[in-house]
Amino acid sequence: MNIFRLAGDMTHLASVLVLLLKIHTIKSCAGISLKTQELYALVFATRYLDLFTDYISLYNTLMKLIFLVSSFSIVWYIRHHKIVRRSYDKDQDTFRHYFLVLPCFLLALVINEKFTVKEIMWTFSLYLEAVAILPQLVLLQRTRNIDNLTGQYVFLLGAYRSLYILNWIYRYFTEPHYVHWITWISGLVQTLLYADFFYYYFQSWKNNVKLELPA
Amino acid sequence: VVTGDSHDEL
Repeated sequence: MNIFRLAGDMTHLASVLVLLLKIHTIKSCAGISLKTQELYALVFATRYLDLFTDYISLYNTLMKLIFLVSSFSIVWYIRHHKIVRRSYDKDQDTFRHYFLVLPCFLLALVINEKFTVKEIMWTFSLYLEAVAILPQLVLLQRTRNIDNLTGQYVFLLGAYRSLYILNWIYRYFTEPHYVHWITWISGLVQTLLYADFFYYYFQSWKNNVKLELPA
Repeated sequence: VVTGDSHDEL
């Protein structure tokens, strides 16, 4: 465990907690894409299949449980909570995210480190995580007005993946056999998807104006 | 224990 990875995990945890806090306190999910949340729940469900088989550390198991419970709770809140669901704007959240699932699965069947069920599901979850933010970014572009909690949520998600890239660089230089091209390329693609959001986020922060994404 | 191929990252 290195500082980049710990910081990455904490940032990732913060992003999920910010979102849960927003939905739980103001009982609203305005500006949040349910599709992205469903994709994230699927990412964690397919990535943490080894939750009960491979014990790595208490930290690892604890974090996996937190991510699983929080991501499914967020989906439940938006879909079933009597007050929150009213603020879900399904007419705007129209990204056909099922079209992301199949290509990621097919790609995982073709490009993986080992042709086993667990490894293919793990690789699928990596590819899916890389594109899971797309419905949310499309929704942000559509609704234009980004409330700062949603902006912080997306920012923290991007920051977590950027820190993971530093973690992979660190591990590459410190651990002789640490080579995971699939993880690195997928993580890089994911981070690049956030690049333009970061640009506009910093612009709005620097000029102290409301965050607006170009249509 | 972390075997070689298992993934130790979240």
